[in-house]
Amino acid sequence: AGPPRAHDEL
Amino acid sequence: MNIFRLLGDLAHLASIFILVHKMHTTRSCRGISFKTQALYVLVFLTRYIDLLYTWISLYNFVMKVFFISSSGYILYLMKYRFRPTHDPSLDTFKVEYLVGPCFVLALIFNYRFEVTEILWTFSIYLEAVAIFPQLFMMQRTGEAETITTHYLAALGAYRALYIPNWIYRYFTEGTVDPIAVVAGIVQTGLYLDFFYVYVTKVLQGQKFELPA
Repeated sequence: AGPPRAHDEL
Repeated sequence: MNIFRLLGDLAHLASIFILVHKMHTTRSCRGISFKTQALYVLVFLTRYIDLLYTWISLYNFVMKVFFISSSGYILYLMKYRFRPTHDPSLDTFKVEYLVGPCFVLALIFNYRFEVTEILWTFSIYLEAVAIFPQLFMMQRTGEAETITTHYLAALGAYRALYIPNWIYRYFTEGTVDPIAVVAGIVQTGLYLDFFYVYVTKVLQGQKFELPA
């Protein structure tokens, strides 16, 4: 599982 | 993409345009902390390293390229074009007190112990505190040009608007990004003093002045 972070945010 | 994030990103864009506009119209970078601006370059370079290996969207790509290049351009303006208008004796905050602890925190509190994840985490922590040299400088001089306060208000509003975005995403997507959320709340908190003076003075048409 990947990290729970939102990769689409700036 | 929700309205809060879009407004947040637009506020971030606006802050950069205001800052560049201020420097060009006054032909000066007076009142702007070079150290804070240099920290933003470091923030963007470490966070957007994923440009090299991930494609998210055209929006995401364009914004990342813009933030990296505009922050570099601002440093260039301060370092070369308007260098004589920058007074390093007022810009005395020690950035190593920010960079060091942020890096150590990123090594300890991250989602994965990988180079790119640690750099991303470092950039999130560093962004939260990167405004310190700027606030410290204003504290020393006790005042700021009105245009500089507009820049700071837009810059502060950007991360503040990410907070309702995270709440919205929690309810619509069920996702929480604790590192970004905690750092974002800290970052916004650092602006509260400034926002208070901005709303009660600058928006009432008065000059931004801190009590002696």
